[in-house]
Amino acid sequence: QEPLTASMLAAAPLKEQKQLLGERLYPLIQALHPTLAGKITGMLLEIDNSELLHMFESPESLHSKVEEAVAVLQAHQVKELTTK
Amino acid sequence: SNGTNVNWPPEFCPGVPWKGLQNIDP
Repeated sequence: QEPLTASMLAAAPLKEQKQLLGERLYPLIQALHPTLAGKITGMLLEIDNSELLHMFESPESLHSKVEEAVAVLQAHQVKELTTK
Repeated sequence: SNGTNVNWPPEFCPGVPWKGLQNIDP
């Protein structure tokens, strides 16, 4: 697969940009958190594209964001349970 | 930010159009 670049994304509409980024991100996140991969990917796609592109180049950055997302997701799930 | 939302986060599934676009301000 060719690496995603900012110019490739800029050529596509926003919806496609997020889809392209998601398709690339999902397998990377699935390797770290198989059960939460879909939700984590969805959370990360809300981040700015330039930051997402940086994450492909920096595994440390990706891992850090993923762990952050997991923490937020878990807190969100606890909150949902307690409000029910 | 205004409480819990059962539809958040918008889950991404490979091959399926992501539904989270409405949360993003272009």
